[in-house]
Amino acid sequence: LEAKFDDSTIFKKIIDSFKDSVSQINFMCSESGIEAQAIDDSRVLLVSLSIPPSCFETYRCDRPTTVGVYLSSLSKLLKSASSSATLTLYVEDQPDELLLLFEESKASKSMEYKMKLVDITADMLEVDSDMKSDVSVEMSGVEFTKIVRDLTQLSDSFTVSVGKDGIVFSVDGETASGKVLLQPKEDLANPENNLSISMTKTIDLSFASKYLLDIIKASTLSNMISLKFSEETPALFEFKMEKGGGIGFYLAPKYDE
Amino acid sequence: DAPQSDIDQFFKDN
Repeated sequence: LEAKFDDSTIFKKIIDSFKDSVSQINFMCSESGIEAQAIDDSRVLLVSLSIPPSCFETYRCDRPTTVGVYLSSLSKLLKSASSSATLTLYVEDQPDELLLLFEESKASKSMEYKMKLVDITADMLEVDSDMKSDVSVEMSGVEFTKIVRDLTQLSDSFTVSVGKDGIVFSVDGETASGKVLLQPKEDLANPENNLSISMTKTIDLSFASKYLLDIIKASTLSNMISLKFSEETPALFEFKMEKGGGIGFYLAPKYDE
Repeated sequence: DAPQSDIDQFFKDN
């Protein structure tokens, strides 16, 4: 594998977006890009990552390779990332290490890190990316992040309801409750403020607040978030990157009592 | 508080 990002902060943002959700991951590298899937220790949140060749300045992968890493270690190396540096990832044919090369052409500076790979025996779950959903919402990632931060302070449980009035985020804590209603809107001057809802059925689902706080860490990857809900199935919270690919979080709901 | 479901209930092992 030889894969070069023209801006090393892109890979840092990708890793930082899920390093607090899962501790280790297998990157599956092939000619169609880098893909990865990991499940958190409590088996409530599934992270699915896709970095297609379009995200790289140059991308080459001669044969499918699995690259297993501890995310805390990788994240430490990525503290060197800067937007003025490129980052090239190298993995040999019989991989036992990942080489990261940062290059700043202006500063005539390069940095090289090597990281030992780990053999991770992770089970892969079959996730249908075209999973049918009753409700699809596209909205501003900034707006979603603010709502999650504000409301999760009040309760461990966060409810999403979608009906004819729009989408309602609500919490009902021991000492306080809160509710935010958003209706579809189109802002032609600022399309990142658009909110669209397509719905075949109403939904009313609750999730544990702590996972939502992890999910919003990926909001640096995209201006928009796409939400997909169906009654009694995991919700999908997805951030799509400008150059293709992105990260999706499948979050199992709490049971309806 | 409502009990939490887990992801394995919904997706098959591959």
